[in-house]
Amino acid sequence: YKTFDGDLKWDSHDVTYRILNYSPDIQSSLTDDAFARAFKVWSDVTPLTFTRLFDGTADIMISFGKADHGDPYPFDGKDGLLAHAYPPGKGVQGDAHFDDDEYWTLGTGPVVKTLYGNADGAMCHFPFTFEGKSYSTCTTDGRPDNLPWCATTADYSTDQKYGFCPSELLYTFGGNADGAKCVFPFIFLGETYDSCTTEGRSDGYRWCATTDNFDRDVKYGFCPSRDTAVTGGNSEGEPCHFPFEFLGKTYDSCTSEGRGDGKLWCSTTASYDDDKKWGFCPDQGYSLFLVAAHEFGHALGLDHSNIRDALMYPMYSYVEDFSLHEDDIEGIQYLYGPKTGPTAFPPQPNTPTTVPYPDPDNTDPTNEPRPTEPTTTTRSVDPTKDACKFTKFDAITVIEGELHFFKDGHYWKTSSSSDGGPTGPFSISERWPVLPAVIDSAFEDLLSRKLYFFSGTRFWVYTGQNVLGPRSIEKLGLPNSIQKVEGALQRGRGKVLLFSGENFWRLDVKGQNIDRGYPKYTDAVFGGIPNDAHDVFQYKGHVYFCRDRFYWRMNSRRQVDRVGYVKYDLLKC
Amino acid sequence: WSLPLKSVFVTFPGDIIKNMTDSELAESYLKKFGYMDTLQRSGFQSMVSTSKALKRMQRQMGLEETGELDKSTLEAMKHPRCGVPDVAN
Repeated sequence: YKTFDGDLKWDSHDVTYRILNYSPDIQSSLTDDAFARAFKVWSDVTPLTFTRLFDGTADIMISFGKADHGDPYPFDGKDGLLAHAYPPGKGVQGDAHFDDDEYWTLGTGPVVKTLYGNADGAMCHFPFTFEGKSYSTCTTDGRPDNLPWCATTADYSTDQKYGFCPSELLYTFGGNADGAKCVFPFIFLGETYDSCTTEGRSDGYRWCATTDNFDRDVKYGFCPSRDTAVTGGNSEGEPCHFPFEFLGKTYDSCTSEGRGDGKLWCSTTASYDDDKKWGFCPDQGYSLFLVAAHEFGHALGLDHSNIRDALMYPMYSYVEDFSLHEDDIEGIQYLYGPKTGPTAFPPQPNTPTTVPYPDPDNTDPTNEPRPTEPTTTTRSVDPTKDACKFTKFDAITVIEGELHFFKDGHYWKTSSSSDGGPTGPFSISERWPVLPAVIDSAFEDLLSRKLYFFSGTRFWVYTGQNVLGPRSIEKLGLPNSIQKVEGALQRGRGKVLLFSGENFWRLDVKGQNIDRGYPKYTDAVFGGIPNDAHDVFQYKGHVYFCRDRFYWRMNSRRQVDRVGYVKYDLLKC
Repeated sequence: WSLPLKSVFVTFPGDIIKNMTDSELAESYLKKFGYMDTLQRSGFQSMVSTSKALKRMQRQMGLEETGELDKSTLEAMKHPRCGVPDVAN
């Protein structure tokens, strides 16, 4: 293995990435998955963690582009250069670029994940038979609406399992139309278009309007490529037209005639001789997963290896059952060390209580024995604790407008008005004497200004310095099956949502009881957040779900609009 | 029993023209991936030797180090690959 001059590497093990755009060749959900698996190749053997960001600047910015895509290293059309990436650092350093003149698949030909139909998003099964005919691509046969579909089993006639294939008649991606499908015909600069076009763009991507008049509504999206679409050439994304005429001869399949490189091509109109419209036929394509894993190796600090079977060998080759080569493992562990934590040690029967915390890393204090389960026992106070060193807090909530972070008998505060770091540690027992060291959640009732604290199955209510409790949470109408309340979310006048496990209850604070119709599943109402969040609170108009070092922020429309680090964005370390 | 077609090569519109000669391909490859420049950078005053650059590339690719533009070396140069140079420059 080789590293870059100066052993360039990321100084933090928490690496973030962001996917800036997508290729029309493969559905975005499959692209997300391929990239996530490519990162997992490296996190499986190092302490590195990879978190995806949806906005802002991430360490590794990932994008697709063609030919000259904005950096000094243009791509070169189909084949040849497939992708490149920069070693760790700021700006373009650490970024990975993929050549969108390539045909991106998972290495074995078109990858089609179906939509709608009755196959729950299963992949197309090629070949499949339909009414006695075999199909190795999606087809519009049998449908009056011209929507391409496929069977998700070998024989549609017997199994009747099907789904629809990507097409601009179903959806678009990117643009500003939230995935709306194309509207044909549409008007653009006064011209009428009844199919996707690259007109008006210099990057060669096909697009369409999602209303009948782009000039008026300026609503558009990019067209997904169909599995029969050609790549490269001058008709990217268009399907082959069979039969077609070339040099006076008729072809009803792809051919390499006329080319010296043996690549298969076809005409996208009935006559290449007249229209000169063509593209390369879909082939096995290049595995986005394998190429991404290689490029992410560069983005983490590895240079090319001269071991032919290593992932960091510069030439592409498709491998079905991929596993990281010893040379790659030695290289990445030279930079970041081996993976630590429970997955690195075989489980020990009768594990002593000093088992490492579920997700230890080098910021965890190691001199304290940790119980395997959080408990409500009291702990001695240690004034030297630095909040920025913690990866997880017992509870986070807002009291008197300030974020409070509770941990092991202490709490820290950050002011919403300044960007300074946390103040503290303060002793919980000094301000709220009867409270235990471990607080699972807390909230301030905005009407009465009372403070509710939860720990295990008990809760306390402070009104100024007066306290009521401990009382059992059953008094609030919560079931006795609850082990602890992990989060509290004020909802309008006198209502608070209490979270535990995968459920939440709505507390009527005045009536001190749970409203009818609860519990509800958290992920049924708050989609897209982890269902094992251990802190839930409201702050500056957003709802925060915290797990480990990260938070998922939800806006008023219950959309996750940000994922970030508690440490940097909330604690302001 | 069937004569091979007499292939006619067509220039396709929009195709990125790649029909370079083998030596043009080799020179561009050695420069693009850092094999050629490196030698200059090392300060040798002697004329840059393509043969040395080829040997370096053959070593990186696990090929036989002939220093010649032989068939396997040429094939390797035509193989799809990563765009990061093999020798940092």
